[in-house]
Amino acid sequence: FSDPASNLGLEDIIRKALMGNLEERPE
Amino acid sequence: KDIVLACPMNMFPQAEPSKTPQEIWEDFSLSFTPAVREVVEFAKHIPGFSALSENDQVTLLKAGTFEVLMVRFASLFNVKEQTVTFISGTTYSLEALKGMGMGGLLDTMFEFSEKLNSLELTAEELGLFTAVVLVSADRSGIENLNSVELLQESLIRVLRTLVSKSNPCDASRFTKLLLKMSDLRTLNNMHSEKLLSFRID
Repeated sequence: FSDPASNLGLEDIIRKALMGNLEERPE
Repeated sequence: KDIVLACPMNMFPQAEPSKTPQEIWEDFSLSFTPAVREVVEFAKHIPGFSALSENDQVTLLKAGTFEVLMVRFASLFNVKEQTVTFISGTTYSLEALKGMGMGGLLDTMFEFSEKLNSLELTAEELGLFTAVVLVSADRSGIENLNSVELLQESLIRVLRTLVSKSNPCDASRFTKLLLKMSDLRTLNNMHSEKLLSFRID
């Protein structure tokens, strides 16, 4: 794990948010 | 061994001992996801940002999200009281957080918050400064450097005009503000190291 942003799954969250695909957090 | 992720963005900094490291990491991810989404929404409202290539938008956001959140949540750091209020609403003393393993990074965060707050930026200046921080052409992996540079330069020009207009007697204010970008870069690196150490642990 050399990339902290990847560790956090940041790219996935960012790409989804950029595309307007805002999945709701499950309760 | 108890796992502690004492990040202000973490709803549950002291994890339940019954949870697995994977579950704790997933809880942490769910805690900061709304804040990351807000940063993305903020970026979409920067004029010209959406015209950048999708990959460059992602690269800028991946590299700059921590710095944007640090600026946005600088007010959570109460320098006078030496406390930090987490997004859960719980306030922790500096001493307690140091006991959770947040040493040098926390001191540097306090220092940054104090310096930023001392500039007494208006909401408009703060928003524009945050846009300049996000659109940094020197992030590694930028594909279309020219487009990002042009956008950053135009944002800096507007910021300079705004800052000079609101405080014409203090010519150094703009310079002091730009220097905060370097402080943010240092904090970003320290934060990355901290994250890596957690993951390795």
